Amino acid sequence: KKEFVVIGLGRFGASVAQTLVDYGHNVLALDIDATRVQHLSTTLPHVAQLDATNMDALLQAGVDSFETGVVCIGTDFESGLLACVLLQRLGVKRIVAKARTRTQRDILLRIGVEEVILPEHEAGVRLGRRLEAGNLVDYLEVSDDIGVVEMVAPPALVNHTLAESDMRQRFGLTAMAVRRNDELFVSPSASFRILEGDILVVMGRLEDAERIGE
Amino acid sequence: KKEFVVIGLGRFGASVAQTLVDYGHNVLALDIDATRVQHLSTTLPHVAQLDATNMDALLQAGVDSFETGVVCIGTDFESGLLACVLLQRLGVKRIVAKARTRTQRDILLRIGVEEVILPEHEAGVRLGRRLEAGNLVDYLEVSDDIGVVEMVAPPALVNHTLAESDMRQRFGLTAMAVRRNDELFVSPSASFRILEGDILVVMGRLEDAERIGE
Ligand SMILES: Nc1ncnc2c1ncn2[C@@H]1O[C@H](COP(=O)(O)OP(=O)(O)OP(=O)(O)O)[C@@H](O)[C@H]1O
Ligand SMILES: Nc1ncnc2c1ncn2[C@@H]1O[C@H](COP(=O)(O)OP(=O)(O)OP(=O)(O)O)[C@@H](O)[C@H]1O
Repeated sequence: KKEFVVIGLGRFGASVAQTLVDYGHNVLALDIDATRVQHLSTTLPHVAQLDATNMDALLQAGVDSFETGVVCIGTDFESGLLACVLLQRLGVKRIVAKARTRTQRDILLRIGVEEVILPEHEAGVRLGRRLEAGNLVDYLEVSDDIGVVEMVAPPALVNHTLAESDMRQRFGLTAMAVRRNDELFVSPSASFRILEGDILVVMGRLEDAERIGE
Repeated sequence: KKEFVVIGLGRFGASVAQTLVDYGHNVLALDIDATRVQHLSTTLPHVAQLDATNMDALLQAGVDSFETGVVCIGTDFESGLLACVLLQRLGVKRIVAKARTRTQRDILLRIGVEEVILPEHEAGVRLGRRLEAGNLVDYLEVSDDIGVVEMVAPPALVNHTLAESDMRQRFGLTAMAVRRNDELFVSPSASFRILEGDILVVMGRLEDAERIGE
């Protein structure tokens, strides 16, 4: 298992820390706010109160021994920036940070932060994409215009086999799997018959997956 | 193309509206803050200033003619809740909203909002999941424990064919596609040779995809 230090335990930081803890990793979770630390101490094994812009405090907490640091301080950009710089000085190899604006992101990337997340923007784009294609359940971009599309089987395909749907020839889509209630059929054969309510997992262009639904 | 009304144009709401506009849909974007409306009028075709808790204002803006509404008011939960209730009264069939906490989400779901997004939490879990599996690029959950994993080809598989990698027998993973720089090879044959830097798109359990990397 790996080790991570997570600084700033707002909604974003706390859910990063909790997800890593749930996977069994060692996570040192830090925040300047004693009440928040107190509140999270029931679900996070190692959580401590400190000011991440204070080098001595970081050293005392042993932050220098971590390979990956996640800085999730949003509202006070200067503190977040300073915390990233101090982690770098302590030798933390990989730093991921959150920001509130694209400009803040650019600055963090320029000082050497490996990856910067804009949580609200990312979630907004994902929702916009899901609303765009009505029957779309979820989407994973694999290359510029091709992705894995999880979609509700459109009425036109219900009660037909995959061969009869002619997905690849007519729409350029490759069926990867079909989910029916709690069962998942991976790499279904051409004779697999699609039923109402099936969720199709296909690879291809989002626009083509949408076209099938129309 | 479809029509959407988006209320509340913070980072989340503005990116939902922009994503839908980029796909060519008709979006009416509304916010109480005149400065924000002014600022966004350069990128959103239909944006107007109004208080979404005011029924007359919503009627005048023609909100009752929309099928889908997205309410993105976070800090002032009471306003967000009220806006959802008014959209329902106006006959908007499908309402999606954002919230800041799980309790707020529960309340919105109970009054009939179809889907509630917690942007920071969603982005935090996605980052935690990506950090969990080092060589993981992205992940799309398809069923409880199975998903589509985009991963950097682990050293153990480099210069071997897919057949030699024996992914399915040894790890229960099905190779869907391989991305090599800007090229995507969908449903690669068993004799496809994996090179350094290739990104593998496989279907299976996240833990098994991680096991390959170790
Ligand atoms: N210098 C610092 N050292 C450590 N923690 C800090 C420091 N400054 C702020 N924090 C903590 O960072 C956390 C996140 O701060 P932020 O301003 O982004 O709040 P937030 O909006 O609640 O975050 P989120 O959007 O993730 O919920 C807060 O819990 C805050 O106490
Ligand atoms: N009654 C209302 N009618 C219309 N818009 C409103 C109303 N109340 C608040 N808003 C707008 O909703 C938007 C989002 O509000 P929120 O309090 O969630 O801010 P935010 O934190 O900037 O959002 P985000 O996290 O998406 O950036 C703001 O632009 C605000 O002006």
